[in-house]
Amino acid sequence: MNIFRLTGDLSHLAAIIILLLKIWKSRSCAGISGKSQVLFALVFTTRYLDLLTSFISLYNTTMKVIYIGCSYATVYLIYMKLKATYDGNHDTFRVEFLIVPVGGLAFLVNHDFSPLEILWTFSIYLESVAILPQLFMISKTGEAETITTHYLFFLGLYRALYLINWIWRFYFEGFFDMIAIVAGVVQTILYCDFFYLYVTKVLKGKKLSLPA
Amino acid sequence: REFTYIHDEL
Repeated sequence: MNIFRLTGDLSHLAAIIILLLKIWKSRSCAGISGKSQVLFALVFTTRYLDLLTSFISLYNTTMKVIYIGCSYATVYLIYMKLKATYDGNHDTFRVEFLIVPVGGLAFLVNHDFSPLEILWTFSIYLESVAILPQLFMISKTGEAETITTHYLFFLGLYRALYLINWIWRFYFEGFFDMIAIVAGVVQTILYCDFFYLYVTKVLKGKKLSLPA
Repeated sequence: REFTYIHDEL
């Protein structure tokens, strides 16, 4: 465990909690892509099946349980409890265009052709693109609430910190996981355009809105 | 071959 990985994990946790609290406190999930949240719930479910097979540390287990729990709570709020506020008309990204190629790739490029390992690989690939429905929704409506942009910022920050973590681990532990690294780079790149808008607009106190 | 990959990252 190094400082980049820890802050990366905490940043990820912050993103998840910010989103959940925003929805809970405002009793509204307007502007949030339910599809992205379902994809994230699927990501955590398929990745953390090793909760049942191997114990790594109390920290590891606790964080996994919190991530899974929060992601399902978010999906529950969006599709059940606060369904009336869900902006489904603008959440029109076709997720099968992500799931099918990602599933195929997980079968073709993995560390080991076993069920758990393929599901883990699937979750890594899926996570790298799971935010696309949310970004698509923002590009469609042309704006995002400031709190939503904070959520996206912490989610992107988590990824950027993990990249530094992998450089660290390569130098000091000789560890590298090519699948995680390539997917992580792709994921971070997807956030770059958003980061630019966040720094130039949101941090200067303006609302994030895109030119028509 | 029985080998389980340990993925220690989140």
